[in-house]
Amino acid sequence: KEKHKILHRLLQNSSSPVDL
Amino acid sequence: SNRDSSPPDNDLEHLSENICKSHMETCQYLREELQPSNWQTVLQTDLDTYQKKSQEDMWQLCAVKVTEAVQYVVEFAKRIDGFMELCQNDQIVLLKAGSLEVVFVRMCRAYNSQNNTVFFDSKYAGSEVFKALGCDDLISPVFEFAKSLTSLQLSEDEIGLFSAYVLMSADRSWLQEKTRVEKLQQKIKIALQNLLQKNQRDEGILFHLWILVIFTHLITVSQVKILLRTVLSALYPETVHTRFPPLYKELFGS
Repeated sequence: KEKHKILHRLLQNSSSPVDL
Repeated sequence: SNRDSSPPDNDLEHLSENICKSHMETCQYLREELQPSNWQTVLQTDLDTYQKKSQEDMWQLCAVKVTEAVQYVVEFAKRIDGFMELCQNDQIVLLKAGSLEVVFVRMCRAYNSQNNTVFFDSKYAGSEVFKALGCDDLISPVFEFAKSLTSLQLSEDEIGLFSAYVLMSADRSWLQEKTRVEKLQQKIKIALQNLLQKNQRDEGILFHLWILVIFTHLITVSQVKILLRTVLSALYPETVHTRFPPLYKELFGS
């Protein structure tokens, strides 16, 4: 998990493209 | 080929709508915004600036642009019905293996076949802009790929479904629930076939698309090799550590 923490975060966030 | 094992038409229509909508919501730039007439083509002075950049600086610029584009692909994947139900290992495997390929597929929306340029850094840029990267053997196939895909004149819906098909490749190494990915990919494939049929596409286009799928895999293999050799190797460890986006390192590190 530590190795892919940003990806994990992106996958868990309910982000929308405007937030990117 | 086997109607009995095909998902019901309603399911497929729903999936198709979901993927096309997700594509439009996460495509980074609308097609209208990408009209070449709205943007400058890289001029000689700009070209000199790009070509005089150090290899490190140019890699950093490209890493930032690729990472921005990949973030939209992650968002695309998340909105595809079924993707978030896969185990997290497989979500990460599919994104690590396929997000760059989807960026390449999406590139055909931002490619000007009149002068062989692609939208980059708010301008339309030819392959010579990327000379400082020192990897012409990678840049040429990427432009060739964009040219081939553009020549198919795919609609936005076709690009969306094709992107989803590429992303959900069940043949990636390290998948834990390969069968679930296979089922999802199979549904996307049928949805794409139905759409091509509905749009009265020549049967040859499907064959052409499969060839392009294989081609995207080859480009990525080449990409990874070059990245490992020139950037993530011991050449510029300090640059990579301090100036490359963390997401980029996660995606292409190992």
